[in-house]
Amino acid sequence: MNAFRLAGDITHLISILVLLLKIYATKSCSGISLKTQELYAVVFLARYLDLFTDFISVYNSVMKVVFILSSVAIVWCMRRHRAVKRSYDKELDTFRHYYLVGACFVFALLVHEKFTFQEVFWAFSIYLEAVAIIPQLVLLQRSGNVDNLTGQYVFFLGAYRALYILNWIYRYFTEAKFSRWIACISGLVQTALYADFFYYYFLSWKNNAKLNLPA
Amino acid sequence: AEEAAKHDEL
Repeated sequence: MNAFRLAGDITHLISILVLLLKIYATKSCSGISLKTQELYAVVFLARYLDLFTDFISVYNSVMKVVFILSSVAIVWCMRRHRAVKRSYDKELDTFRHYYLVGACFVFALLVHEKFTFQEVFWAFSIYLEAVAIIPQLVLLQRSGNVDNLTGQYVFFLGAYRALYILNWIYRYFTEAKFSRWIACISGLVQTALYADFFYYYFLSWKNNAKLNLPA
Repeated sequence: AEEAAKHDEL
């Protein structure tokens, strides 16, 4: 495992910790899209079906379990916890995420590495992860200003994607037969979705001002 | 091993 990949996994982990911290410390999930969180829970559950069939490393298995449990816990909190539930911006979080799930599944049935149960679900999870951030970005755009922890959450998620791209570039040049075009193309699409957010995040950081997304 | 290594990323 190269440094980019490790840094990518760590920023991914940090993003989840930032989100858990926000929910736990403020007992509020305002600014967070439940739809995006639900999509991530589906992404991890669909992708890590191999948890019991293919052992790669302890690191790999532990991270998989952490991602599944944390994403399910976040969804559970936002739906069931009394105080957290109250702070949810339901009227702003109206993106129809079921369409994304349907479209990604159909796409996975058409484009996959192998037509097996696990491989189709793996491809599905890759496509769904690429677009899962959309409801969150739409919510931020609608609410206009973004609180610090929410901004940092999205920033770390974006950083994770960017580091994965560096990881693939590194692997492409260092590994003899490195080809994973499904993951790479989806990853590029996913990272591109963050470009706009990153632009405004950078501006607010440079001007030392609160993060504001123009409508 | 080849199969497993294919999805070695998270």
